[in-house]
Amino acid sequence: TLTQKLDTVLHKLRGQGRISETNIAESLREVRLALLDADVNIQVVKDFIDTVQKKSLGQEVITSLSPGQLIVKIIYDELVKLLGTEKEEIQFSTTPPSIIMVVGLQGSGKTTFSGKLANLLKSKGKNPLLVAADTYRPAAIDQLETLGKTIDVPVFTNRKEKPLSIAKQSIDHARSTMRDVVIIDTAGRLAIDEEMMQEVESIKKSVQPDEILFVVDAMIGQDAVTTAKIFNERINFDGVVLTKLDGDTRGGAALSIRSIVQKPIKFIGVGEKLDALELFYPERMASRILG
Amino acid sequence: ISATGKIDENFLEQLEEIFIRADVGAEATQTIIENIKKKVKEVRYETQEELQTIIREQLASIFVPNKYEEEPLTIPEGIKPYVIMVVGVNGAGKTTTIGKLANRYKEAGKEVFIGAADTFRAAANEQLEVWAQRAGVKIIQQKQGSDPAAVAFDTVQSAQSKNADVVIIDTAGRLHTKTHLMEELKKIKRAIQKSHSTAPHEILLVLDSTTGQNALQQAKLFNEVVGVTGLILTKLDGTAKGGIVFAVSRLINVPVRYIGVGEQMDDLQPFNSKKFVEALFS
Ligand SMILES: Nc1nc2c(ncn2[C@@H]2O[C@H](COP(=O)(O)OP(=O)(O)OP(=O)(O)O)[C@@H](O)[C@H]2O)c(=O)[nH]1
Ligand SMILES: Nc1nc2c(ncn2[C@@H]2O[C@H](COP(=O)(O)OP(=O)(O)OP(=O)(O)O)[C@@H](O)[C@H]2O)c(=O)[nH]1
Ligand SMILES: [Mg+2]
Ligand SMILES: [Mg+2]
Repeated sequence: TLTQKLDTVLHKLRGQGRISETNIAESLREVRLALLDADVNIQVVKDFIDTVQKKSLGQEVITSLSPGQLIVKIIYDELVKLLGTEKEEIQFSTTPPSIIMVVGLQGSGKTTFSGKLANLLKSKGKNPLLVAADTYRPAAIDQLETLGKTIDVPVFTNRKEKPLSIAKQSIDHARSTMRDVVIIDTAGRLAIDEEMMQEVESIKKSVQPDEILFVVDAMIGQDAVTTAKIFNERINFDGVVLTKLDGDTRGGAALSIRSIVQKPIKFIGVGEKLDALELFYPERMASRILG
Repeated sequence: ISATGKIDENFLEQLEEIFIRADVGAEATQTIIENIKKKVKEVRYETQEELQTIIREQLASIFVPNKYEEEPLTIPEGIKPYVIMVVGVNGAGKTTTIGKLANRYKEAGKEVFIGAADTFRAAANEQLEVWAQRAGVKIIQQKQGSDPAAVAFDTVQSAQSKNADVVIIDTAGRLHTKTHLMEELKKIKRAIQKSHSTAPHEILLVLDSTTGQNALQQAKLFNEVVGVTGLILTKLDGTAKGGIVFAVSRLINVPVRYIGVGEQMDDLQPFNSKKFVEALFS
């Protein structure tokens, strides 16, 4: 573990009283490697190490904690702080229906998440409507319709229309069928696909969502920052969903995305079934990233 | 100018950053840079261009040679049907890649059968059905919830009885950490072996090029469980560089067979190590 690695590196700190630049240089290198291995973005790692160094310098090496434990505590606390200490909820509208739009790269888990979110909101007494606005991927509409049937949530779509019209029509449909939350599932798209990014911009402009969620696969590497930045610039999403955290990926993208675009992580996906959705806990993520 | 065996420190730092940003990984980057330094000391260079060439050649040499690079659709003598099993984690691009691959073989005059052995995920059959239609190939499927091993077995049997050339088996996405799902994958492979003793002839692991260091764990475990014979790297039309493929191909010692460069049927290319290395620096 990082604590063990740091203890080996830092055992010479014992009896030195305070942490200095020279005696923690090696341990900061270990931390850098651990964070890069965890897929934290290289720029975020640089800034993070600078912060940890500043916070560690001059600290007294309390004899009750090993120097390794002390540095890890500083790192852990800093990670939790960066990951967001506020529990961030979904924004609902004061006048129904609330509109939630789900976006992200191909295969990140948007359709599955849309089903999970509908399931969660239904259990909280809401009447969600799922909207199948992915007209590109083969059987995408069938996929969402199947999920909707599993949890007995209606799915709105129109196999003759384009995503923008489907999204627009879904709001009227929600009103006329007394659904109070609309969850719009969109096609996976590349941040650099101009036409597709214009499509989500126009859907946003047209239906004015109360909440836009950016769904990211937790095993994503350095590309997390590139794509999150562009999506954020183009549609200013409200929150992030990190999926497939039931695997063993360290999930450093959580830290990268949060620190670069400053948007909260609201949910995590922890399985393929529709009940596999959890709220985001920064402490758990921090431990996971540290490995 | 006289030849030198040294590389400027700033240049090395820039190189390191390019590699890390490309998801090559911290450890692999260190090894690669050490090897570059050794090579440069040995062969020496006079111009920047020469140095760049040495670096690119060093990188390209990491890949296990793809013996089918010139003729990717080669089927070894006497193997009929040639059975390909496609595996990987959720959402990597397996089903889409199978559609593209089936089309390639079909266009090369081969008769192809696709096996819809993802019997778990919502609308998995329907999705693969669309691809089979587009490629003009036969699909064997059973209803959602059926035994995937039975579908795989059925597909190879049907292909054999119809004297088809190629069988491609799609499997459900699964995280390598799920023991029971990895056991299921073993069962699917055994079923294929039962229906044709030398099959499967290829087991392709599909990796999403946006994946970070977790790709190493994926490769390690899929290889341990079913034995991977080749890699496919998808979504290279995006901004991710797919640099994890260096460490992965070294770890499990297999070639990269194809790359996915889009969502349409023609968006599949045979892997070219020189082009891939060049794209790292663009
Ligand atoms: N293990 C696991 N699998 C997940 C999770 N979320 C989604 N998946 C799986 O990931 C794969 C892709 O999920 P989809 O919901 O189709 O992803 P998508 O973003 O809608 O894909 P596109 O519409 O093609 O962009 C499927 O196999 C899902 O079952 C999760 O939290 N854990
Ligand atoms: N841009 C791009 N998208 C791709 C590529 N390959 C696949 N995709 C997209 O990635 C998403 C997931 O593809 P699938 O073929 O469903 O992936 P899968 O591995 O079969 O997914 P599961 O069966 O759910 O595990 C779809 O939206 C595809 O269109 C590629 O090379 N480039
Ligand atoms: Mg989808
Ligand atoms: Mg699939």
